[in-house]
Amino acid sequence: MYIKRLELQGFKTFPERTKVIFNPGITIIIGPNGTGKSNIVEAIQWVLGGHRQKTVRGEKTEDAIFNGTQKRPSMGMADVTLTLQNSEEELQINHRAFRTGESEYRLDGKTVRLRDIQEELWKKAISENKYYVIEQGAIGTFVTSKPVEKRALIEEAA
Amino acid sequence: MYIKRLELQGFKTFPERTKVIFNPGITIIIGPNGTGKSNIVEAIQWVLGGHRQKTVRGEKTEDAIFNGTQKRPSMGMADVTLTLQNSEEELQINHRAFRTGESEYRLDGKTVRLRDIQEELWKKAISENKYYVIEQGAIGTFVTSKPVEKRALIEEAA
Amino acid sequence: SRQRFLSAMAEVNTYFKELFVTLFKGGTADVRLLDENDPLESGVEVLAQPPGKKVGNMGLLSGGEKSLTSLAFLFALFRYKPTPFCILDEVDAALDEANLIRFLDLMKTIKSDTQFIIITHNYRTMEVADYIYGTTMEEPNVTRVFSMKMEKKAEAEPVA
Amino acid sequence: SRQRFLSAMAEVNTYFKELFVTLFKGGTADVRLLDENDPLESGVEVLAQPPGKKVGNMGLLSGGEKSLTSLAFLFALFRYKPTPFCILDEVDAALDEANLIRFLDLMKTIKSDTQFIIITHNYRTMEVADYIYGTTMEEPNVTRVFSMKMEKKAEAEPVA
Ligand SMILES: Nc1ncnc2c1ncn2[C@@H]1O[C@H](COP(=O)(O)OP(=O)(O)OP(=O)(O)O)[C@@H](O)[C@H]1O
Ligand SMILES: Nc1ncnc2c1ncn2[C@@H]1O[C@H](COP(=O)(O)OP(=O)(O)OP(=O)(O)O)[C@@H](O)[C@H]1O
Ligand SMILES: [Mg+2]
Ligand SMILES: [Mg+2]
Repeated sequence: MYIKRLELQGFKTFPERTKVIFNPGITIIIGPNGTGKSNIVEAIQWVLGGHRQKTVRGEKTEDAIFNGTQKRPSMGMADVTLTLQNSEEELQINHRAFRTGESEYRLDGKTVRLRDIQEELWKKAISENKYYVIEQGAIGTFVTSKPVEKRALIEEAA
Repeated sequence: MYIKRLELQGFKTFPERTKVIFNPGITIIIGPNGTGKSNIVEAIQWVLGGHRQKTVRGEKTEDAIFNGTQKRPSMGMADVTLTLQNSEEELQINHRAFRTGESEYRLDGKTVRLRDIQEELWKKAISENKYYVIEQGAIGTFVTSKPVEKRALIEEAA
Repeated sequence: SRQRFLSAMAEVNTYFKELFVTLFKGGTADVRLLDENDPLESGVEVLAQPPGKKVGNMGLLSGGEKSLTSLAFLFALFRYKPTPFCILDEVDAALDEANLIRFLDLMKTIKSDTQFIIITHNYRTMEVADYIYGTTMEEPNVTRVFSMKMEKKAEAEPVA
Repeated sequence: SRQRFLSAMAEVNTYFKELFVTLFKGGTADVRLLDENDPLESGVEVLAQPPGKKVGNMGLLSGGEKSLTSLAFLFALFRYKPTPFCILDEVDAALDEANLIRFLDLMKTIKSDTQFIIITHNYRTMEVADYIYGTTMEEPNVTRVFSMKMEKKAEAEPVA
């Protein structure tokens, strides 16, 4: 299972429909400060149910939705689709959230609960705890994190 | 007033007497990971009374004293002298601490309390709150620090 | 599932020791239960001794040593339970050149099992890429993503 | 002393706005009391809007934007109350090349008032040095400090 495609619209700094194709191997993302690199990582976490660690980068639903610039009005919805692929099948996971607070998840076009997505991912060895994502700045805090948090990582993998 | 000289012995990774000469202008310190660059910064903070922010890097007295390697035994004392210089005078500040927990400060050779040193520094516009030292990793946390901490910085400068 | 957890601990510990020595060119490392008598509830502690050092308190490690230890632990988890993809956001910020190269070499050995998406400002890290994307904001606060052809494939023009 | 604090706030704010624009090439910034009615106790909030952005919550700024904003604030404090020396430990880790150069240029304008001691792994930052020291551990966990002659003075041999 690998990440084949990420499509976003209305999420953070992506008011326009944006499509990013990924391949197996190593993909590097570079760019000036503040141009949306970490927002791409956040979009992947968001469509899979949200952050592992509670971060300061805004946990409220509306923080995920494009909040406008001097030229563009803020948007009412964020819509992210992640396509995962392996030799036999393709999974399309979609998450939509509205400024009203409503949000829905879809798996291959069918509306489901987040729980259903996480169970499906679990079968493909993609853990709900998301220890496979290291957020910016987080690598320096693991060593001095609480023993109960370190245990949770091993429990998740076990 | 500028930092003219730092002399250390028994502090962290400095079992041997080490002398570092500084000049006005910009001094850069480079070196591989773990070779003692941040320990030099800590020595300067330590001789002036300790950290501003409570950091995880060990706050107990014995954490400041060389704790030995496979070839060298741990030491019983850490001894750091900082020499400050301006056009008229030179100040020598010394801090010694023992594994027993005792510690003493000296100003130009005379044993004094830390309070006395801080008052002397205050006259030379060197603040006790040490906002002039940015520890490793701290630059990213200021913006989301508590409003009361931000106020303290301005009060200190006022 | 106490048995399962204990066997996971043992296996992760074996890999952690191995990968720590690879990244630090020596030293010792250990993952252990804080309270051996209570395997179901006890917290887990990670200990790391870079070569030639006697580190009592993990908080005394340097910035780069902490990052490298964490990466060794992360890859030990992956070796125990391979994960299809891994996303790393500027994990190389505190590493010096020699440690960075050892980390990148290690990553290259596992890229056939795990897809990597890496954010960096470091030229050395860019060199190991199979694919490179750039982000830019021609319009303020609007991200445009564009793919860059790798220099090593001769032509270096970014694809619109 | 209430008067003193308020005038410090006003002055730091002026410098902060100015330095923020210098470092970000635009945008707006502000330092204000959380509760205007209680100047003696109220906390202080720092607001930063990089050019063309509408940042509601400071936590949403990027890693590099947070570092640069903090550096603008620090230098605003120095402008209000010059400090004889300043020690910066890897403050450049999150900055991209363009922001780093603007920060270094700003630092050079104040080095005549303030002595800087800077720790870095970044080659660009090394270029602005008047003096360079290296740290090494020939013996495990024992730091040796040696001075390096600057390359620009032609001979590049480290002084023992
Ligand atoms: N909901 C939102 N609407 C609009 N803009 C947003 C939203 N959330 C965050 N942003 C903007 O996104 C920017 C941060 O982007 P991001 O953190 O991805 O940058 P980055 O490329 O990772 O930069 P760095 O190299 O500094 O880490 C901020 O300037 C912030 O204002
Ligand atoms: N009291 C002590 N006795 C002996 N060694 C110590 C003591 N306190 C800290 N150390 C050692 O100092 C080392 C850390 O040094 P320091 O943080 O200065 O490195 P650094 O050069 O800043 O590295 P980086 O580039 O990774 O930030 C650690 O390996 C730690 O074990
Ligand atoms: Mg980022
Ligand atoms: Mg350091």
